[in-house]
Amino acid sequence: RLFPNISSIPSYLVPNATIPAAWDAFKHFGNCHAGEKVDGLGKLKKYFNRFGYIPNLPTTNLTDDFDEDLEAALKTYQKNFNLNVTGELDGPTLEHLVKPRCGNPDVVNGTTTMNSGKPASYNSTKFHSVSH
Amino acid sequence: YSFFPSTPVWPQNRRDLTYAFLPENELSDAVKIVFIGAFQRWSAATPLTFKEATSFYSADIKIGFFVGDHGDSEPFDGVLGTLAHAFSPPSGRLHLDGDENWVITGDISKSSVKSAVDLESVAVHEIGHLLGLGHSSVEDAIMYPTISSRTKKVELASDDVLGIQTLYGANPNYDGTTTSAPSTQARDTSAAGDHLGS
Repeated sequence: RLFPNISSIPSYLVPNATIPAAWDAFKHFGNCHAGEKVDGLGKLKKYFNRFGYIPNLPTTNLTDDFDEDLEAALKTYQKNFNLNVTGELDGPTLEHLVKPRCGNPDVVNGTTTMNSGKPASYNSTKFHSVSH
Repeated sequence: YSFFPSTPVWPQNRRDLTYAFLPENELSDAVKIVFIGAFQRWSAATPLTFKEATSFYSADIKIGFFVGDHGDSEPFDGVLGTLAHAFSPPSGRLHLDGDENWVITGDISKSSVKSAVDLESVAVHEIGHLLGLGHSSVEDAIMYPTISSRTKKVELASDDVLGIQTLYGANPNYDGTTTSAPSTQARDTSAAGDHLGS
C-alpha cells in the first residue's frame, strides 16, 4: 500500500469507501463520564493500556465501567495533549483519541515525560482570561 | 521533548549509523529516497550521519513494513489507528504498518482518500525514537504522538531540535533549517525560521 502520489491511489479507495479506521468506534462514547457503563468502553481501556495510561489493566473481567482508572487515564491524556482536563469523554477528547498515531507509549513504567510529568510552570504556554 | 526512561542514546563511538530496509519488502528507490530525506532532517541538526548499509542484518537501523502481528508483541491494527513504532537506542528497529495507504510524494492534503498517510512525516517521527526521543506535548513538534491523515509535517520544531541536541550535541553547520529530501517531485520546502532552536 505504497503510492507514489495521491493520484496513484486506486479508485476503489476514493473518496470515502475505506474500511472503518481502527478507533472509529470510540466516537460513540460522547460525553460519557465517571460512574457510567457503556458497551465497548473496555476497548478504550485497552487503548489507554497500550499507550501506558492504564499500566495494570486486568486481562480478565475487563468491564465496560467508566471507573476511576479510566478517569485518571483520561485526565493524564488530556493534560499530555493540551486538552481541557475534564476527565470526561468530551468532544475534543474523542476527536483526538481517534486520530492516527505512533504506536510507542506516551507513558512508560507509569511515568510520563509529556505535559503531565512536567512542573506546572513548564506548561504555562497559554494565557487564560476571565471575563468580569 | 522527552526521552525514554534512563535516557538511552547511541554510544559515543557510534555517530555514523547505517540503515537498511527489510529485503522482503522490495521497496522502490522512491520509498528509499523518502527515508534519506527523513534521516537528513535529523543529521542536519546533530553530528549524526546515516548511510544505507548493504546488509540488512548488520545495519544499525532496520526498517520494515509489517502487517498485523509481526512478532514484537505490538501488532499493527489495519487502516489508521497505529501507524508505526520504533525502539529506543541501540535497538534500531523501525516498523511501519503495511496496511496504511502510504503516500510517498506530493501534496497529500489534496487527497480525497481519508486514510492517506504521508510516509515522510511518520518516518521523521519514528527516527526521533530510534535516536532516543520520546513523545512531546508540543503540537508543532515532530515528536507529538498523533498526526492526522492527509497531513504533512516534516520540519523539526525547536522542541525537537533542543531535545536531540541535548542528547548528541549540535551539528556545527546547523543553521536552524532542515534539509529537504533529494526528490525530483515537489516537496514541502518551507523554511523553518519559526522553528529555530535557542
